[in-house]
Amino acid sequence: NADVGTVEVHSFTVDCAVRSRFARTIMTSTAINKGNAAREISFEVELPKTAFISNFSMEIEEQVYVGQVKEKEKAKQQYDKAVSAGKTAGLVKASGRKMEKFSVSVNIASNSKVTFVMTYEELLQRTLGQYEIVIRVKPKEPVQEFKIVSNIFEPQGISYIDAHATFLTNDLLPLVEKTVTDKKAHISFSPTIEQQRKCPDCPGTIIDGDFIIKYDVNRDKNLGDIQIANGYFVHFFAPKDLTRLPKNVVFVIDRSGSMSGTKMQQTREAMIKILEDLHPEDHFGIIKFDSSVDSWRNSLSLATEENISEAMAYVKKIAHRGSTNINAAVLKAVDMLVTDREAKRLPEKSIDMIILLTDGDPTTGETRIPVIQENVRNAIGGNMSLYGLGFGNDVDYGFLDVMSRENKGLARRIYTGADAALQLQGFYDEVSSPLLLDVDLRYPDNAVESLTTNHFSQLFNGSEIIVAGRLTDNDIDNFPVEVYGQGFEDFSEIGQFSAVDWSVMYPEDDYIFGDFTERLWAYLTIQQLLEKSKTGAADEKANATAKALDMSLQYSFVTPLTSMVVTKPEADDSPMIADKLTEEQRQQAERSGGVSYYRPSTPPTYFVDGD
Amino acid sequence: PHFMIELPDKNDALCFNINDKPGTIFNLVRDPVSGILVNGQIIGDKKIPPDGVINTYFYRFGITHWTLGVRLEVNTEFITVYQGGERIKLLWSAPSSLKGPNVDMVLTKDRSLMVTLKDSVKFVILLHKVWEKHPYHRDYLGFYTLDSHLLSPSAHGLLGQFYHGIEYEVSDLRPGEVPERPDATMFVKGQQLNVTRGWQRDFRNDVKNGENVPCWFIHNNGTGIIDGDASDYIVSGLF
Repeated sequence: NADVGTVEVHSFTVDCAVRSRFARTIMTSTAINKGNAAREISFEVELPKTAFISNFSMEIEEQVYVGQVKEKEKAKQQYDKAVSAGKTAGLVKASGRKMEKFSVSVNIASNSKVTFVMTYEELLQRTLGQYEIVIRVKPKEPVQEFKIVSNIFEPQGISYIDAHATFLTNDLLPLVEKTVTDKKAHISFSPTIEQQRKCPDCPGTIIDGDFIIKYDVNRDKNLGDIQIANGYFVHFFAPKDLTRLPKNVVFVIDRSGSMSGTKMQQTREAMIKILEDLHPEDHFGIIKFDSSVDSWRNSLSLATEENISEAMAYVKKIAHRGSTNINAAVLKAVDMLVTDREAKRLPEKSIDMIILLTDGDPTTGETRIPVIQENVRNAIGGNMSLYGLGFGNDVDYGFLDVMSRENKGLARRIYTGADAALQLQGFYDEVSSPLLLDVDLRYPDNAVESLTTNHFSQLFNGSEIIVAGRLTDNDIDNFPVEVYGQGFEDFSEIGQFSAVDWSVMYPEDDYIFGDFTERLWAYLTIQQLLEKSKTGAADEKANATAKALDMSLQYSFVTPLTSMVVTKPEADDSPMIADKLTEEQRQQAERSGGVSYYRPSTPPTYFVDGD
Repeated sequence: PHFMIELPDKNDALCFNINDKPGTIFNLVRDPVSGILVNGQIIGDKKIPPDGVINTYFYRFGITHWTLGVRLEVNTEFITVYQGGERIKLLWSAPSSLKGPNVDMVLTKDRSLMVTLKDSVKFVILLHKVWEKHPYHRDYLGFYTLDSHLLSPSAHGLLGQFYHGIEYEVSDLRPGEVPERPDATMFVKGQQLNVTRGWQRDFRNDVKNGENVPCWFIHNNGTGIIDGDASDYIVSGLF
């Protein structure tokens, strides 16, 4: 992003390396100021919000300025000090739905060159049976050397891989090169400067959008796969061919006034699709609520064709009104499931779940959030899963997140937009096929330490459980593993793994695994500590936060607790800071982003005056 | 003072009044991220009008931009700008303009002051001059935000909270106390409010008569549409 004509963006390259789901992406850009005066050049990229920035550097006049990860509060003090002195130019943070924006700018002297290098790392999550790598590229002008390269190493073997981009035209399509062998894939895309142009000699570039790689790995062993490197191990568990468990699900739908219009319409659309997709052996119930709570039927119904069609007719008539009593609605759903279970109306081997959809804070009945959380926790008593869907930007997402986590579930944000109904369906697809409950992965106590979470309340079809830890014995030959879970058939597998010889598996690339397994372990540990820092007793939260901060600093990750400080060459006390947004900040940014994006040609006016 | 939230993309507007004791200072905009603070002080009529209702108006605004190091005081008599240890005083009676690295101002004699604070906000303050010997009324000011999209999502205050947009739905239109002003039910921020169709005046193009803008009027000092209540926005000083 530069002053076109005097500043030439010489190169932009993206190098993404994946080693067993752990992806490290390095974005490099070089620009030259060919003008007679100094120019400001900015480097602006977007990265997935699940990623942590781990490095950033600028090279100017052969001098390299490297970012340093610092505790957020300390970085902020430094930043504030510079701001008050009027000497700084950049705060680095912004966000989108799936991505976060990183941008810095720096003044470059005449006839000088600057090279920006940014690295981010993330653990790819398996969703609906595949991993997805998203690389967003938005150069303002054609670039002399433009290249996206991805090398994927998966010791389990790659079962399929697909690469496409939102900006690919028929002319560009053949430029995506894909080489796949059993355990390794190489994908590259490198259009020439002419191929990037919208038309010969016209300005602008067609390269603007997402380059997306999707793949999955082979799953030969039911016990999963264990990989050991440099004293750390990681266990990937996603058995295939398990019979899904029938589920008993109560949909709790907010119909308060704020759901009016598009949100209510999208909810109805999504519910119709979700009802269509229910398995015949599932039971379901529907509760709608505002200040009052009404249920479709007093108990759950089997998903027969007739029942589904009656439920659809009911859903089509849900209309908005009134305020929001979340407490009463969720407790009613719990009561319905408990009563049906006690009356033996539900299959013994089945899973109970509540899916709550709301777009706002509780405003009537019990409105104290900690009390609602306690009421729900006590009522559920660990016997069912609660999933919270937060619709739009006025929802207290933290409240839903904590309440869902406390009840073996998870929360998801549904963004207001044309595709909201699809987002609702997508979430349902993810959680609609439970395979196992109470999954326990056990390793020998004397051989492992610093283990990440090894107990999971459920495993869904198409997802994956990952556990990592440190080995106390580097020369481990036989690593015993046990996995237990409750499913249609109870799952119990015991086996042994050995460390593979990477130089045999990847004779030309045996060095590649290096610190990846350790960093995967660190990433996973930090993510789980950040989650723990939101629930539980105050001292446990503080403890988890402190540990997450320590590890973020140790592994140089920009997490919500740290910032990366880059000292600009102009002055020692004018740093630039890369931050990681918290979910709450992301919500705020979304809110503002929406307003900015949808800003009509006549801007809104807000005024105060008198008659 | 009457507050107006014009929403051209909805072809609609919301309005409400906020009144309190003369002398009260309200926070209108506060954005800790970009460092903006706008406070305004109200004044009452010279004496109690025949209908017994004391109307209040803004007559002094304090505008601070911490990060740019800019401070402005605008009252019905003059404008003071503090920047980098420098103090500049402008009189409403003298047209002038000021172009600096962080702030641009254009003053139209006895009428308006347009202010642009670098990379943050653009607003205009209107001066309503009232006949000096008017038995009840006196000069007052209006504050119009023209561009706030660069402010952060943390922006709040009586006006600032609406910079992020607002979702509402109006239904159940029914006859009101006055036939031309029907009542309706508004669903906003999870609440159900009784609102009345009315209009308020936008004086930007015609400072004397204003233009009527139809709007949904929210009663009781904006209760339900503003976060908290009006007293939550009272501050102790102009800066």
